[in-house]
Amino acid sequence: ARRLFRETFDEIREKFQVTYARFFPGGEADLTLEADVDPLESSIEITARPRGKRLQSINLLSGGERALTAIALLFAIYQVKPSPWCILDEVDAPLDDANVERFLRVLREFARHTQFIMVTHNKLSMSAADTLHGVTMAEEGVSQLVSVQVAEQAIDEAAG
Amino acid sequence: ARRLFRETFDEIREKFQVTYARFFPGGEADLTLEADVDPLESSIEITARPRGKRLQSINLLSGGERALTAIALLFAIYQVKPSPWCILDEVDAPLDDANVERFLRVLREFARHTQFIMVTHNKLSMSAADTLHGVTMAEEGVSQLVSVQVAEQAIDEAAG
Amino acid sequence: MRVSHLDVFGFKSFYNKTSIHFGDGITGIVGPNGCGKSNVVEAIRWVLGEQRASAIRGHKMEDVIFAGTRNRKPLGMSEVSITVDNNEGMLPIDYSEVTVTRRLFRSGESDYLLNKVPCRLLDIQNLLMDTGLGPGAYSVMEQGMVDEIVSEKTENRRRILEEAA
Amino acid sequence: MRVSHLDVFGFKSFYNKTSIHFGDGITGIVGPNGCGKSNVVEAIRWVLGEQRASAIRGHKMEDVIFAGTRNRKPLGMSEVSITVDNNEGMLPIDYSEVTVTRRLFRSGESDYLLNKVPCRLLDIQNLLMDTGLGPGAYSVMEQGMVDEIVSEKTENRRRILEEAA
Ligand SMILES: Nc1ncnc2c1ncn2[C@@H]1O[C@H](COP(=O)(O)OP(=O)(O)OP(=O)(O)O)[C@@H](O)[C@H]1O
Ligand SMILES: Nc1ncnc2c1ncn2[C@@H]1O[C@H](COP(=O)(O)OP(=O)(O)OP(=O)(O)O)[C@@H](O)[C@H]1O
Ligand SMILES: [Mg+2]
Ligand SMILES: [Mg+2]
Repeated sequence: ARRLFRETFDEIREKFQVTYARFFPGGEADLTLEADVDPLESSIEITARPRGKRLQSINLLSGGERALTAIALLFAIYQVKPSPWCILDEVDAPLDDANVERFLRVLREFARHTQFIMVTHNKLSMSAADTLHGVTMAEEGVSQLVSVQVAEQAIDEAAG
Repeated sequence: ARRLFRETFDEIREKFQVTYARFFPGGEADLTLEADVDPLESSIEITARPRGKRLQSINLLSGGERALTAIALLFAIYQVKPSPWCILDEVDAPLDDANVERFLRVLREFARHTQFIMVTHNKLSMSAADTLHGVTMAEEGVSQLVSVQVAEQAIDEAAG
Repeated sequence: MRVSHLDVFGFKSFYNKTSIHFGDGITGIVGPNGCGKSNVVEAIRWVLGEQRASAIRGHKMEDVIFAGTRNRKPLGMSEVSITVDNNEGMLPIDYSEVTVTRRLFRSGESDYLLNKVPCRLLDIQNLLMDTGLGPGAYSVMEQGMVDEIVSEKTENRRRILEEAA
Repeated sequence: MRVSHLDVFGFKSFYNKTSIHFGDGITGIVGPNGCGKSNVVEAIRWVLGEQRASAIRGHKMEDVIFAGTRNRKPLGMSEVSITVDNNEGMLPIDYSEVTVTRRLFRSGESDYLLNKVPCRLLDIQNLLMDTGLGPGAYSVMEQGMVDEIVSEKTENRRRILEEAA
């Protein structure tokens, strides 16, 4: 079990480093276990350094940087242990447009072999979807699936 | 102290009910202390019911509904105990366009008498600002204040 | 194993029976705050066997049953079905299309069905074992997870990685 | 009491001395992820006396000093000044314009100044008392607070309301 965990961990670590570098061009990150501690007990450290910045503890990174770092790790886990499909609920919310584009570029590659269900408010993410479902509450408190044109119109009307 | 807390609490509660109804037309919310418990010790309950929906515990509400409910309470506190200025860091992130507009409508009223410093990624919120500062890192790791046109261009270039 | 569609009936805000089809690649789900998007995500977790009400924002499992609106009475049952294409034989069951159904009644009674045939929760759990689906799977990524992953409390990060490894 | 401007020098990512002016109404701060917007918010909290490094994402207060980049060495000091207009006499001090300055050196030494005159932290705290400014004030709203306010753990909500009342 120890060896299995160790092997999987090493694979995830490698994918994390690669994915992080795609999200943060010129940056680097790492995932490490404590030295001399049983891997099954050890705490897992994340270090991340966007391009040009000095390595500091991860809590000093910005909200968007932390979110994208976490997505890189989730994607790394996903590459090592894929599930048949993957659901994302507004993970793109804290990202600026440039980072959403980097996120989508990697997502589209994965989506060639895996189904993704992506809940989003982000217009760039919506454009990347192959299929789009709108959910509205035309009747108070009752959800209804609609074609996206109707959903967009409902949003615009509500935005007044 | 008990009476002072109780009076302030009642004022906040009233403002909360009013502000919530402005954010959730046709909806209602309340802030209550436990009965028969010392107000200084009692836990504080929030109930919130958007229009047409049945009253359920607040954890069943959506991410955006919870955020807007919290903003209504923070604004209520603010009306009862105003500080000279108020800083908002991306509180609008989980809100859809319609809710951002409702939020901004109330914010603009407060802003007639109070300065607000609002960090945001939201284009509607940006348009509501009276002054706009752009922050960029043209040099890696070094923040710089720029005019907003430059910031927008940097964002567009980065978005590639 | 592709997911074909999800049928939601009486689950949270889905008063009407609603069928949601998933294509290849990325299926986007959009709409205003509070309209039911995260409820769709939770319906998928629930039908795949999620046993903790707290994992889907409830206090008790009964919270997933449509609770009524100003104009509608509460329903007595919630039913969700998920249909997957099993042509690759990933599920150890001899059907090319597999539908998992879960029902919950206000009485607390639960039904589980496999291709419309009643079965036990255990049968569903065994079926989904080793597929990367089922509760606790990291195949649902939502915003709370970001904080858990980069948090300084390494137990959260540990837990997420352990489920994978 | 209007805030006039903030001068940031050596605070987190602000290597260069930067002056940020605030007008009436709403001042928006925009820019890409990680460019320094929340650092501006934290600079305001810090100069007004925030004593907990954890409240501004640090482990130790030294974390606020510019730590260097690939091309720049770390700085030895962080200095932030906030200038407010005191025409209404809200601050118990006989100036129409008041500047509060805070410096931190890597040695751990701290300076506090009021209109360029050295003073103690206590003088700043007394000055700000009852203004609704100063650490812990609910006058900073950020996303973490949303969860605290609507959370089921009522102590968080309690704490936020108590600071106001
Ligand atoms: N048992 C139930 N019966 C009826 N309605 C329910 C029930 N449980 C939850 N809801 C409603 O579902 C709504 C939440 O939906 P959901 O979380 O899916 O929204 P969302 O589309 O994800 O919104 P957001 O964009 O804000 O995240 C709430 O308004 C809540 O009142
Ligand atoms: N002491 C320091 N020296 C140099 N840079 C620092 C220091 N502390 C933090 N930083 C940098 O500041 C950046 C974070 O800035 P900030 O949190 O203000 O971003 P932001 O504009 O709010 O972004 P977001 O939109 O993602 O919230 C991090 O990238 C971090 O590396
Ligand atoms: Mg949601
Ligand atoms: Mg920020």
